[in-house]
Amino acid sequence: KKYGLYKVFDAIDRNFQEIFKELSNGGDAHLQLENPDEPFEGGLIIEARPLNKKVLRLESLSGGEKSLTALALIFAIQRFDPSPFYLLDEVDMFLDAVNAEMVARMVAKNSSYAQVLMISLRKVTLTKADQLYGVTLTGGGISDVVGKVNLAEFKTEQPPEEGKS
Amino acid sequence: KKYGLYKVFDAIDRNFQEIFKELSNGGDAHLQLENPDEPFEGGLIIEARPLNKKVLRLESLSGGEKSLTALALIFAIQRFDPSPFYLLDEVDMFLDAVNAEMVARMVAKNSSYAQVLMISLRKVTLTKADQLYGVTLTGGGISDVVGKVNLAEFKTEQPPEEGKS
Amino acid sequence: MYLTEINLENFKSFGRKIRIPFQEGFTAITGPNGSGKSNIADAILFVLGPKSSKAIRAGKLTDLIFNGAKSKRPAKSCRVSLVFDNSDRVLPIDKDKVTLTRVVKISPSKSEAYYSYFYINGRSSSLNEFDQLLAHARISADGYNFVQQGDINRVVAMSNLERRRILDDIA
Amino acid sequence: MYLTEINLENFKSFGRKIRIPFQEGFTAITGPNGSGKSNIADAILFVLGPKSSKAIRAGKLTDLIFNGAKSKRPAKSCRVSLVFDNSDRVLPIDKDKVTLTRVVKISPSKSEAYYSYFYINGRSSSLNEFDQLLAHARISADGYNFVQQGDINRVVAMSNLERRRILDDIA
Ligand SMILES: Nc1ncnc2c1ncn2[C@@H]1O[C@H](COP(=O)(O)OP(=O)(O)OP(=O)(O)O)[C@@H](O)[C@H]1O
Ligand SMILES: Nc1ncnc2c1ncn2[C@@H]1O[C@H](COP(=O)(O)OP(=O)(O)OP(=O)(O)O)[C@@H](O)[C@H]1O
Ligand SMILES: [Mg+2]
Ligand SMILES: [Mg+2]
Repeated sequence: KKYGLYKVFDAIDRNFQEIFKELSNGGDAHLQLENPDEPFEGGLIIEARPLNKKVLRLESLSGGEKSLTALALIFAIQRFDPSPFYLLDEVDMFLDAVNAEMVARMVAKNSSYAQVLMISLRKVTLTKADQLYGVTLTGGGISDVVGKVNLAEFKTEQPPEEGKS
Repeated sequence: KKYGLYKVFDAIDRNFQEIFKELSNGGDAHLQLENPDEPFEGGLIIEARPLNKKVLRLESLSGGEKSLTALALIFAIQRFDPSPFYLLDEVDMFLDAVNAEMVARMVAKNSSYAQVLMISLRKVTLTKADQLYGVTLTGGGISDVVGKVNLAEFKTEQPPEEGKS
Repeated sequence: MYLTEINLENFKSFGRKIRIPFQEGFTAITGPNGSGKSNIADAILFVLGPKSSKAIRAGKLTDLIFNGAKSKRPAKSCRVSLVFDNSDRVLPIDKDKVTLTRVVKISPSKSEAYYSYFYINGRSSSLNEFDQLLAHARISADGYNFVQQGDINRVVAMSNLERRRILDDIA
Repeated sequence: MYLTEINLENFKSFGRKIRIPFQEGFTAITGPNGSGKSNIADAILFVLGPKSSKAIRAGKLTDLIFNGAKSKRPAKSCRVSLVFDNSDRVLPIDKDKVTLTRVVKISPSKSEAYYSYFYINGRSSSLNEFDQLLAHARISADGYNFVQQGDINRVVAMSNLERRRILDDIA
């Protein structure tokens, strides 16, 4: 039983490190068992080092950094136990435009191995999809789905260029 | 003690109804005491009816509808007990562009009576501010604040025109 | 194996018959708050996750039936079909196309009672048969391949112990 | 009465002296994830909410002191000053400008020990004096005028009972 957990832990930790590095453009992250000798007595610690920062526990990161780290963990588990079909509902909500772009790129890459359905309000995500649907509420209060979504309405969303006029 | 609660309840409920109507472009909402005779024995129920829909409890609304309703409650409390200074940190995160626009309008209106500091990543919000600051992390890993934020980078974000090409 | 279409009929806010075709690869869904995006995810979970505790955000199964709107009366039943391309025979059924259908009907006589039906390619089936079929294809709704709205926040808010339990479940 | 400027020195990720001037009306703050936006909100809470349970997201006060980065060593103390325009005399102090300053210093000798100082217009003050002053002007951090990141989610997730308790506190 303990050995089963070690095996799963090692594999997911390795995935997590790779995925976080890719999503954060060069930061590091890793998982740690609170009690490596008796894993069932302790919890799982997540540590992440965003680019140019010190290593921190998940709790002391910013709102967006936490959500990116949690997403990296979920992707690490998905990579460990692959499925032919994925559904992601507004996972890019807390991210700034740069992080949302990194996540959308990874999802687009993953979609060449499995089918992905992603619900999002972010333009950086919608422009990477192979197929886009819009859901609307008709005047009568019933949901409908339209195939033609006008992305031009969405315009590109970038974080402000710091310092530039 | 009970009368104190009734008075607060009535005033905040009235504010809540007005604010939700304005934020949701015509929907209704109201507060309800679970046990009106013995208010301290029950809780507070929030019911909202987004435009063109039936009345629903907060629990059965969508993610964005819930967050708009919760925000309307917070604004109702603020209106009941006004302060010269407000601070709002990414309260528009779950909202689509239309709802974010309604919230930004209300905040801009409120800012003629009190000072408001609002942290946001949404263009619809940033364009309504009198003053805009950008926070950046320098290459050395230290936070800095810049006065010149280039909003053109942010482009307008709108929900897709349903059905239009 | 991939999902080729979803057919919804009176499921939650979809108060009529709707067919949504899908391709392989990356499909994005967008739209205003409350328009029905997450209800599509719930429809997929309704079929793929019969036993799944992942709430379809409904108190009881009959809450999934369209409960009326300005222009339409409440329905008495809801139906969702998922159609899969099975040419690679990942699902242990010897057909190129496999349709999984689930129906919930309010009982016409007894008030709170309802009936729940399962069909595979039109043939009557059961919750258990669905479960075995889906587990075999690794598309059951109990895994981390379904990330519902708010799940990210839940993972962030977990204690270290709860996070370790995720690994226990996988092991 | 309004906030005319904030001065930060070695507070959280602001590892140097920074002055941010403010006007009346609506000021928006934006920037990438992790850049330090919420840290500015924490700096204001640090001064305005001395007793406030609203976490400044720090385990202990010394976590608020800049703990180093690539280009700089950790600091030994942090200082935040809020400067208010008091020409309408909302704060019971007979001056047009009121500066509230709070400092936390790590003790040079004993580890874990720290000192916490309060100043009003440069004159040494106390936590209690701050509290009385702020309550008088209705800008204390215990009200709903401060909506921190994630508060909306917390209100959504509250039970009906917890929501009623909000009204109890106000009554
Ligand atoms: N004492 C400290 N010294 C140095 N850096 C610190 C200290 N305390 C917190 N930080 C840093 O501050 C960062 C968080 O900043 P903050 O929460 O303000 O980000 P934000 O701009 O609000 O981001 P988001 O958009 O994700 O909410 C963390 O990455 C953390 O590394
Ligand atoms: N049985 C039902 N009959 C009719 N409408 C329903 C039913 N169940 C839920 N709804 C409606 O569905 C709406 C929620 O839709 P959904 O959660 O899919 O929105 P969404 O597009 O995901 O929005 P968001 O962007 O805010 O997450 C609610 O407003 C609710 O009124
Ligand atoms: Mg949703
Ligand atoms: Mg923040």
